[in-house]
Amino acid sequence: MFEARMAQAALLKKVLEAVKDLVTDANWDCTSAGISLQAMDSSHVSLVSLLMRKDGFDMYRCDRPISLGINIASMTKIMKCANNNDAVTLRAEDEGDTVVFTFESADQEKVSEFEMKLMDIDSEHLGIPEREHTATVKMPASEFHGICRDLSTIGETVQVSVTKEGVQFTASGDTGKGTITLRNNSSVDEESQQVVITMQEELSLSFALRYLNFFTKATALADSVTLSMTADLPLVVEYRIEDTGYIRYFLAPKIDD
Amino acid sequence: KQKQSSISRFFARK
Repeated sequence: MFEARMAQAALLKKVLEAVKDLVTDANWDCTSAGISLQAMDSSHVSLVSLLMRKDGFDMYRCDRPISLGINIASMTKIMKCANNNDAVTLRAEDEGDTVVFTFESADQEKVSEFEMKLMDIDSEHLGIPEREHTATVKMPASEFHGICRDLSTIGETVQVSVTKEGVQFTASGDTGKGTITLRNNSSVDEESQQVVITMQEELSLSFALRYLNFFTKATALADSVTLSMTADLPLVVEYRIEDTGYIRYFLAPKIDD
Repeated sequence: KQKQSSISRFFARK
């Protein structure tokens, strides 16, 4: 038996918003530690890795590991039936082929139940090592969102350069070129407004803005986002989900042909 | 000209 209850449906809605444009179907892997999901986009250019630890739930029970194969669009439709303040419970039998969503209104006067058929999803699991990166940039999530959106109007690719001066985002296209520079401002009082750059050496990498714009759908999940970069390795874009998990996106850099 | 590589190239299958 798997059963997990979260106090606010809003959180699960935000998680779905953060994956639904990138992933069609995915296995939600549930264990006694929590729920995780790993999936590539259909072009296999990027990867999303979600973790929601059990301590982020009001109630959590998972007797044995279970993979819930879910069509993300169907789940999104069901979750739209929940109010943001509803409590939501997910429930699945060990050998079952459905997952049940229960929404309870804050005043407990309304209870809705939706049953969704599970799918058999054959997905390869990739081992993602935790590694030190050459440079990291922590910045307000809304700032990163704005930069990706603005530079998309100029070109398809952004060059991210980290130097002692700060981090520079540059896009160029037929109509011209745009450059946005952020300087380290770790002295700002409000932590969520800080731009914090760590760097072992200067680097410059290029990424497809199309995918970065998909990643910024997670903006509502966190105040800050962290970009981690190492030459010739995938960029990691991480949004922390409170203190109980994260959504991480990995994007292979564009390399000179 | 720049080339976009696949993400799976960077991680080993489990």
